[in-house]
Amino acid sequence: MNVFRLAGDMTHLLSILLLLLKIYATKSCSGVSRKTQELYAIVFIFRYLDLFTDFISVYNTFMKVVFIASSLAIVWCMRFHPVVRRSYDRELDTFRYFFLVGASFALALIWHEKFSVQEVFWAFSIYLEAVAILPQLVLLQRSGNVDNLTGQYVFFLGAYRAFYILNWIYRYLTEPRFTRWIAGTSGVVQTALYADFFYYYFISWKNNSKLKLPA
Amino acid sequence: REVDDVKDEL
Repeated sequence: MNVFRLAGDMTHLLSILLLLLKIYATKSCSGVSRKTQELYAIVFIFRYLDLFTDFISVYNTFMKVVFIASSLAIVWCMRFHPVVRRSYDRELDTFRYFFLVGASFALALIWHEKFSVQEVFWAFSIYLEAVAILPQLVLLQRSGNVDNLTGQYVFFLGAYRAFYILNWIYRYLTEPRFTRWIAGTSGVVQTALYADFFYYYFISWKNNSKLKLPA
Repeated sequence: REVDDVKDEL
């Protein structure tokens, strides 16, 4: 574990806590893409298939359980909670994410570290996470005003993978033969997809104005 | 592949 990876995990955890706070405090999920939440639930389930087979550390197991449980809880809230589900922007959250799932799985069948069920599903989860934010970014562009908590959620969700890139660079420089080509390439693509959001987020922070993404 | 390839990252 290095400081970059810890910062990345804490930033990721913070983003999830911000989203839970937004839904719990406002009893609303307006501006949140359910499709992105569902994609993240798929990402965590298929990435942590080794949850019960490989014990790395208490921290590792604890965080995996938190990520899986929180993503499923958020999807449940957005689908079934009597109050929260009413504020779901159903008509705006229309990204056909089936293609993202299909393309990620197809790529995982081609590019993986080992041709095993666990490794192919791991690669699938890496590729899917890279594009999982797309429905959310599209929804932010369509729904004019973005509330602060939702904006902060997306910001920290994008920032966490940037910390992971620093972690991979650090490990590549300090550990012999360390490579993470699949996660590294995918992580760069994932972080790049946030580029324009980061720009408009910075503008809104500098001008102390409401976050607005151009349609 | 060495044991360090166990996925130790989240």
